[in-house]
This record gives sequence, C-alpha cells and structure tokens, in this order.
Amino acid sequence: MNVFRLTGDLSHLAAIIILLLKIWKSRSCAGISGKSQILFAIVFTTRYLDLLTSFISIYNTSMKVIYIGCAYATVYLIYMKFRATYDGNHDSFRVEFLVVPVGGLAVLVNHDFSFLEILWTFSIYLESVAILPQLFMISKTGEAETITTHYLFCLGLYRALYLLNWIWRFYFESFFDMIAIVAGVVQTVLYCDFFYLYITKVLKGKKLSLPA
Amino acid sequence: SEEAKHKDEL
Repeated sequence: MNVFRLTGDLSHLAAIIILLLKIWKSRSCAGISGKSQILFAIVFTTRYLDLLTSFISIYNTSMKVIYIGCAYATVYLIYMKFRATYDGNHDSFRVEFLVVPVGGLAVLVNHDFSFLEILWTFSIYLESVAILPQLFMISKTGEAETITTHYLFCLGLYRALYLLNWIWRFYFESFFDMIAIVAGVVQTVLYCDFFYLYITKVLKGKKLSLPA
Repeated sequence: SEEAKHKDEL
C-alpha cells in the first residue's frame, strides 16, 4: 500500500458516495446513466468473487463489500425507487457493443485460463469503458449538473492515481500487471476531455455545458 | 505469487 493507491481508493469511494447522496438527497437520478451504473455493478461483482475464495486484509474485504453494496444500491435507486426520474431516452448507448467485445477479449488475453481469472480480466476491461454510456449521455444532452461532474472527476482521478501507484510498484516492488496497466491507461484517457472541461469550467464556477 | 499480488488491489 502506498499513498497513490490509498488516495486512489478513497477517491473511488468518494465518487461512489457522491453519486449515491446526490440521487438520495435530490430524490432524482436525472442526468445519470443507469447503464453505466449497471456496468459498474457487473464490474465489482465479477472482480470481487475472490471474496469467497481468499482473504487478503480487513481493509481489502471491507472496501470490496462497500463498493459492491453501493453499486447495487445505486442501481436500485435508479431503476426501482426513483425510476420515474430516470432519463431513459437519453441513456441510449448500446452496452452490448461494450460487453460482447470485452468478454471476447477477456477470454483471449488473460493471465490464466481459469474461471475466476477470466472474470477478473473481464472486470478490468469492462471497467475501463463502463463510463462511456454516462459520457455519451452528457454529450447527448449537452450538459451535466455540477454534482455529477464532481462524481465523474473523482471517478476519473481514481484510475489516474492507480497509474501512479503502478509506477511506484514497478520501481519499488518490481511488480507490474500489464492487463491492469493497459486497461487503466485506456480508462484514464477516456476522462481526459472531461478533465479539461472540469478544470476550465466547473472549477471556475461555471456549469458544464457543451457547445451545441 | 504474481497472481495473488494483483488481487490485493481494488
């Protein structure tokens, strides 16, 4: 555990909690892609199946349980409790175009051809693109609530901090995981355009809106 | 093992 890894995890946790609180307090999931949230629930479920097979630390177990619990709570709020506020017409990204290729890639490129390892690999690949329905929705409506942009910033920052963590681990522990690194770079790059808008607009007190 | 190592991360 190093400082980048810890702040990355906390940034991830902050993102998840910001989104849950935003929906809960406003009693609305307007502007939130339910599809992205379903993909994140799938990501956590397929990655953390090792909760059942191996114990690493109290920290590791509790974070995994919190991430999974929050992911399902978010999906529940969007599709059940506040379903009436869900903006399904604008959430029109075709997720099968992500899930199917990612599933194929996980079967072809992995560390070990075993059930849990392929699911872990699938979750890493899927996470790298799971935000696309949300970004697509924002590009379609041309705007995002400020609280939603804070969520996206924390979520993007988390993987960027993990990249620094992997550089650290490469130098100080001679450890690297090529699958996680390549997927993590892809994931971070997808946020770059958003990071630019966040810094130039939201941090200066303006609402994030895209030119028509 | 290397495989066990990456499982430490979230």
